[in-house]
Amino acid sequence: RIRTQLKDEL
Amino acid sequence: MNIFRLAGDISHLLAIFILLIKIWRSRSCAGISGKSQVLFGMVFLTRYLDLFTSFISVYNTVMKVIFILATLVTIYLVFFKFRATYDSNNDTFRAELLVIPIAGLAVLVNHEFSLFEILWTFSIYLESVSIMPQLYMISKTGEAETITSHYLFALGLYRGLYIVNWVWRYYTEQFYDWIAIVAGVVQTLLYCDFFYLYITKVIKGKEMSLPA
Repeated sequence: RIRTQLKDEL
Repeated sequence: MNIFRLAGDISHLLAIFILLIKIWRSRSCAGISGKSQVLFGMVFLTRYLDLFTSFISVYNTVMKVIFILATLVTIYLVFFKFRATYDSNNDTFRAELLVIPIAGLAVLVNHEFSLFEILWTFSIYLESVSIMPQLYMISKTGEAETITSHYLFALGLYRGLYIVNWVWRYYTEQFYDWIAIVAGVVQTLLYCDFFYLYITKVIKGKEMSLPA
């Protein structure tokens, strides 16, 4: 999943 | 976490609290678009559903909860507590014309066809244009209180700082997300006119008035 890395962002 | 991301979050937090303080101190929500606030409420509620499914960090959880609660309080102040001061005659942007096409776009263009992912995508797209009712209201009345312009500046700056954060993350982590980047650029571009007026007028101590 591409977005797992983005999950920390708000 | 890098400095740009942190500065972006602080700017976002500041914007939300500037607005709350303005409304609370003046006991009035004059000049504030209730529609934009409802759109931001939808943005936070659809994006932060993962509060219930995955824990990322204390910082992440606390910020998400603050954003949701502060926006709900703002909506309550505008539509209930200080409703008499709400300038609904000038808050006439057709918000449904944003929400419906964006919901369609989120279903069509997303990373993964699942409920949470589509709702996350919807919230990213919706956030990029949520300020339009507010900007429309200001262009209609031709003016904005200085504190409202500080709110808009902090809110616009936040996504701009996120873009710098994404550039940084691209070079340091080879990480990028096209949905967030494109929406973030659109969002920041919407503020450009406003940024120009803010820097040329408000910083020099003048009231903000827009050319008709």
